[in-house]
Amino acid sequence: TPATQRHFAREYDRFGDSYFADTSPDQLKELFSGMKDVP
Amino acid sequence: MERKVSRISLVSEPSKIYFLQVFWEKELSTGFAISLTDGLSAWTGKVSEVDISREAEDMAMEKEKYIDELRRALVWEEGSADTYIFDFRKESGHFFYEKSLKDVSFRLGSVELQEVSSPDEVIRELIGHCLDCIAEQQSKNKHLQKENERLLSDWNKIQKQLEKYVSAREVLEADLYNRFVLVLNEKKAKIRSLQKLINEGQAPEKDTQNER
Amino acid sequence: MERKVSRISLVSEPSKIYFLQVFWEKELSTGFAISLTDGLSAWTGKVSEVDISREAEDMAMEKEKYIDELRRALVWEEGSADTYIFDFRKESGHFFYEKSLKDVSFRLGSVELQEVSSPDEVIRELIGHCLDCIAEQQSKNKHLQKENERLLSDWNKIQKQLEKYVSAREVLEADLYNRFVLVLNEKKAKIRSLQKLINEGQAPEKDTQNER
Repeated sequence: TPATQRHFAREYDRFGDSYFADTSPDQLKELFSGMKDVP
Repeated sequence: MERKVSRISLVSEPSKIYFLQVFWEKELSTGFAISLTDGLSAWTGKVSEVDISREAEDMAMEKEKYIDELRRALVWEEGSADTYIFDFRKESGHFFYEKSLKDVSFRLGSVELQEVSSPDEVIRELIGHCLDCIAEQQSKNKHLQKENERLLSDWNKIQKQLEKYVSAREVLEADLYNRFVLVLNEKKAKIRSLQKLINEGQAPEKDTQNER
Repeated sequence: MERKVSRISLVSEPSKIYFLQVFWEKELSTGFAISLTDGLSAWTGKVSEVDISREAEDMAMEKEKYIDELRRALVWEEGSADTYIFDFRKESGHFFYEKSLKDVSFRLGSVELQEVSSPDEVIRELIGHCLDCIAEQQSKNKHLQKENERLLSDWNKIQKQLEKYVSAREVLEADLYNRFVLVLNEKKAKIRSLQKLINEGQAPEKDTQNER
């Protein structure tokens, strides 16, 4: 729903990384591997 | 001058070993010399290019195919599948060679051999040649062995280099991620503090309104 | 049974080649057999372990050192720096070997040789042995050659792998930085928008106060 969309947009960037919660090297590696069409 | 020395036995003396030497220049087709010895006597003879052509004609065989057969018979390497038989009539000096098939054998060629007056010279020369071949092969062997060791050493070095590289790459990757995470988490801490400010900024405004 | 075949010349017949064969079991020190041939005749004899000990004693030489000298004289490899001389008295069958130094030579040993009744057998066996040695060396060389080709091929493969790895590492590094920058810039954009919110939040509050 639009509300859910807005919630996730507030909490996470377009790659799925949280704006607020610290990340770890493993989490970052997983994030990078999921990034598609990287220019 | 090319030379091949082989052990043969004669049909007429199957239990005795003879040594056959074949000498030729570049190509067998241009003619060759034959030397036969039993370690006591020696006989030599020649087969000319003309003789070869004539033999091929007599056998109604293509010259190239005939020479190939000659090569297999006289200059063979171990493990040849074909069987060739030899015989020598000492009285006449007639030496001939045949190809043996299942139930039949056909004459490949023959040559008249003359007995050598000093067989010991032929024999000494033959043994000397063999010793030279052995020495040459041993020298090649030594060289190949050295080469082999060098290649193995090079391979081990580059293998270690690759291993180093693989582990260095893994270290690099881990290091980069660590650095990235530090920088990112600083930004997230900033985001959290700004969000907190915003949240607190809304609450005090409500209180002020109430007071009013 | 170990065997060494060498070409020698005799002091009494310097222009003629003889072939010396030395046969021994494991160690020369336990005794050895000698066979000498000129391609026409052949002579054989034996030197026992006792003979060796006695010769060493006669020469007042340590047995180990004496055997070492014997080895150099009779079983030498090409390129030995030392010179050894041989001679043979056919009438007596006396065969001896000496070590030759600058101006003097000293007797190393001797053996009584008996003439062989069938020298052709000895000669045939010798030539046969030489041909076997040649074949064995050729086979060894073939194997070493193959081994070298394999090692070279392996080295080339791993070299290419390393090159790929080096360029892949550079690509990896660039790619990781690329992705990091994208994710980092998202955080910066968020910070900017929060900062903007905060700034806008302050301004309207001031206006409200003035209005009041």
